[in-house]
Amino acid sequence: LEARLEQANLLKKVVDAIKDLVQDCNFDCNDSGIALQAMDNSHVALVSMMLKSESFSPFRCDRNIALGINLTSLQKVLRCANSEDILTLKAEDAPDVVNLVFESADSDRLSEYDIKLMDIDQEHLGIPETEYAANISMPSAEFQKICRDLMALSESVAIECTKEGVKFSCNGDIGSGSVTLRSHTNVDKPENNVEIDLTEPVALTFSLKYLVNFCKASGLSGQVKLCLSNEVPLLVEYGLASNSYLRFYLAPKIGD
Amino acid sequence: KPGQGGIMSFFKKG
Repeated sequence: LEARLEQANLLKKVVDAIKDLVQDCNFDCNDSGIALQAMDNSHVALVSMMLKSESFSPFRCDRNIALGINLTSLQKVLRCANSEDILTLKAEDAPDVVNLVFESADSDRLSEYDIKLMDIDQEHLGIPETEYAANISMPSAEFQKICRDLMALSESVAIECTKEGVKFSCNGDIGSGSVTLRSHTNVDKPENNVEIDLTEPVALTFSLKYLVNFCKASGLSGQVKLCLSNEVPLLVEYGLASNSYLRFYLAPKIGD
Repeated sequence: KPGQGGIMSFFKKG
C-alpha cells in the first residue's frame, strides 16, 4: 500500500471523531480505497468509513490488506503532524507495521512514524441497501447543537419527520423540549440549507449519548445527512471530498 | 421507558 493524502488533517479528524466509539479496528485496504467498519463495545452503533482511492493522489494497493490499528496509537502519531502536512501511508505485504510520513507543504521537513499493527478479529456486518423514508440534510453544527441541548434534559430524543418538517423532541425529569426545522434554502450560504426529502412520515427514538458522540465528526463537513425509516437504524452521514464518507448507524430504541 | 436494541439485529454478519 502507498497512499498519499493531501491533508493529514482529514485522517486526524476522522480518528478524533470515532475513537471514543471504537478502539481497535481494521483499515481494509484494496484498490478502491481504505475502508473501516466497526461496532462500538455495546453493539448499538456502527461506524463505517470509506476513503476512496480518488481521495488520495497517488493511491496504490497491489494486494488486499487489513491493517489492524489501535486508534489511540494512531491518534498519538497523527497529532505529530502539522495542520497543513501531507500524509503518506505505506504498508508492505503481510505487514507488522504501518508507516506514516508527514511532509510539510513547502517540503523542508519530513517526519516518519511506524505504528505496530495488531491482529483484530472483527465481525463484518452486511449493511443492506436501504431506500430511506426520510432523507434530511442540515448544517452539521445545527445538528450538534440540537443533540447537546436536548441531552441536558433527557437521555433520548424522538425524531419525527413529516411534511411540516423534522422535529427533535425529548422528555426528561426537569421538563421537555423540542426543536423543529423546516426546509430552508440559503442561496448565499448553501451550507446553511435544510433539505427534507420525505416519502413517508417517520417517528423514531434514539439515545442522545451516541448522537452527541457522532457529532464529533462535525468538523469534517458543513452538512450532515440523516436518513430514517421506521424500525431501522438511523444513518448519520458526513460526506467527504471525492465521494468518501464517514457514516454512523444507530439502532433505534424500541417499545416506547 | 423505551429499550435499546442492538445493531446486529438489523445488520447481519457476513
